[in-house]
Amino acid sequence: TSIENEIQDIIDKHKIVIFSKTYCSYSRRAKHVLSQYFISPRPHIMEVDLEDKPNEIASFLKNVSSRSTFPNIFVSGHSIGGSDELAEMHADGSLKELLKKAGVL
Amino acid sequence: TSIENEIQDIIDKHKIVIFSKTYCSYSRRAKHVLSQYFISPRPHIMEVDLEDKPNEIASFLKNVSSRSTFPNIFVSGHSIGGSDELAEMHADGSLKELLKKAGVL
Ligand SMILES: N[C@@H](CCC(=O)N[C@@H](CS)C(=O)NCC(=O)O)C(=O)O
Ligand SMILES: N[C@@H](CCC(=O)N[C@@H](CS)C(=O)NCC(=O)O)C(=O)O
Ligand code: FES
Repeated sequence: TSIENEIQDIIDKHKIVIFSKTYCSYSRRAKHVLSQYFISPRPHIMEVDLEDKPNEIASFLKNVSSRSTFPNIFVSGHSIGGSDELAEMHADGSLKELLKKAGVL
Repeated sequence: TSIENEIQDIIDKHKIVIFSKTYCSYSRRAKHVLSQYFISPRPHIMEVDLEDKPNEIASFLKNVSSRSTFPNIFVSGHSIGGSDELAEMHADGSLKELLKKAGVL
């Protein structure tokens, strides 16, 4: 479908993608964690609740990442998890490593 | 309005009330914090996203508590805040004190 193509395109084009919801504290927390790194190019943020077809986007993300919740963070085309995973990786230094490997840090 | 009467009634009848959203991690966190206390009678939980008029409920809560977000935790008729406030009070022991004063612990 064209939504699937659109989202796959975003995941392919941008090294770091955050699929987020504007009203969600967990999404806000994930954006805050990533904002503590000088990431270049900057992460691409899609606020899914503001899109035309949020449920179709969520379905596609569930198919490609096995994750049906938000936030959903992609690095180099793969989901690295949600807010809790990101917080853990930030705390133990593995996020820094991952971002370096991805060539954005 | 009858929604206002209904919600005011809930706040008056139940010592502890959690206004929550089923899909929300912050709401889940607040319910989890309170579940660590033997509260009797147990907290009354309203899942606002499952109600007929969630926006009207949110408006009323904003009027009586100055809080427009969820979760919103009431003790003895007054809002004590959201998930962050609850976590802080749980950590510093003031939640235990508050619950004792309310006569539920
Ligand atoms: N442990 C997960 C929790 C994710 C989660 O439960 N997200 C909720 C919002 S906080 C969700 O996506 N609910 C369904 C929805 O909003 O569509 C994380 O750290 O990201
Ligand atoms: N710091 C607040 C954050 C509350 C918050 O931002 N809640 C969000 C959901 S996580 C909200 O209510 N957004 C508007 C809505 O869902 O109607 C707390 O600890 O409770
Ligand atoms: S909607 Fe409340 S934490 Fe995500």
